[in-house]
Amino acid sequence: MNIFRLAGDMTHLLSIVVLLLKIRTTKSCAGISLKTQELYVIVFITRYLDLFTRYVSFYNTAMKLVFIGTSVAIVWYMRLHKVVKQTYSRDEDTFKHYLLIPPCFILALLIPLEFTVTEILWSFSIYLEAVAILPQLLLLQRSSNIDNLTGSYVFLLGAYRALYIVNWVYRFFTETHKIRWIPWISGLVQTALYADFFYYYIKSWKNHEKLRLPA
Amino acid sequence: PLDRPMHDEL
Repeated sequence: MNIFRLAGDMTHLLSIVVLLLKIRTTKSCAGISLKTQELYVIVFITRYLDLFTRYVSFYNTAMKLVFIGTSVAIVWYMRLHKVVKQTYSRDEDTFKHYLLIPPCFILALLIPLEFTVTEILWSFSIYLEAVAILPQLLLLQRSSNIDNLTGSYVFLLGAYRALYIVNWVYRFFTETHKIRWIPWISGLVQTALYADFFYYYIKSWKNHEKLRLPA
Repeated sequence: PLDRPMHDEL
């Protein structure tokens, strides 16, 4: 474990805490894409299939359980909670997220880490995570005003994978000296998708003005 | 299997 990866995991955890805080305190999920949240449930389940078969560390197991548990809880809130589900921006959250699944799955069949079920699903989850934020970014562009918690959530979510990239560079030079194409390229694509959001987020933060993404 | 470093990451 290195500081960059720990910072990445903590940033990821913080993003989920901020989202749960927003939903629980404001009893609203306005501006949050249910489709992105559903994709994250798939990402975590297909990535952590080895949860009960491969013990890495207490930290690793605990975090996997937290990520799966919280992502399912968020989808439950947005779909089933009697108050929160009324606030879901259903007619703006229109990205056809199910269209992302077949290409990622086909890519996982073509370029798996190993040609075994768990490694194909692991690769699928890495590819899917790279594009899972698209419905959320589209929804942000449509939202007239983005509340601070939603903006912070997306910023932290983008920042976590950027920290993972630093972690990969660090590990390459200090530990593995191996190229890891699947997570590296997916991680770069994932972080690149946040590029314009980062630009407008940091600009709004510096100018103390409301965050607005150009349509 | 842990020789592949990526599987100790989340």
